[in-house]
Amino acid sequence: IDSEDDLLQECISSAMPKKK
Amino acid sequence: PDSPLARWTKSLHSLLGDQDGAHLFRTFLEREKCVDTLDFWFACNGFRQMDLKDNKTPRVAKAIYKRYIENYGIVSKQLKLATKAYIKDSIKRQHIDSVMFDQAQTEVQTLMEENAYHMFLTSDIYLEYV
Repeated sequence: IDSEDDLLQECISSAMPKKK
Repeated sequence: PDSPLARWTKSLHSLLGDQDGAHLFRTFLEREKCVDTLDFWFACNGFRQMDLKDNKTPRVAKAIYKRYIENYGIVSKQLKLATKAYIKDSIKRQHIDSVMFDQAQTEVQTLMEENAYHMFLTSDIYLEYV
């Protein structure tokens, strides 16, 4: 099971701009 | 005219939509000791895109609340009391909604636009990159 920190980090990363 | 640099100066949104721009702005905010505001901003965007049926979603809402709002850190200090109370209450009642952080994100974003973004555009980090 993912820790809260991992979930938060995943959430932030999902919103970061991707390389064009 | 459509270079990344020209876009960065157009708006905070266009800066944050560019990978290099967001990265450089993050470096700047780390130095200014307010990087949490940017991470919170991205966390709000990420949260809004999450599926409410996913059992991870309430846990992420709680993680965002604990990490940025409950702790009296910089994000918490920038938010209105009513905004914090609304989020706290939503989490307590497990009333998880895609837009529950929208008001908080707007408050943080407004201050970022007025302060950090302008400071960034005159910072040595930015000027050296240019």
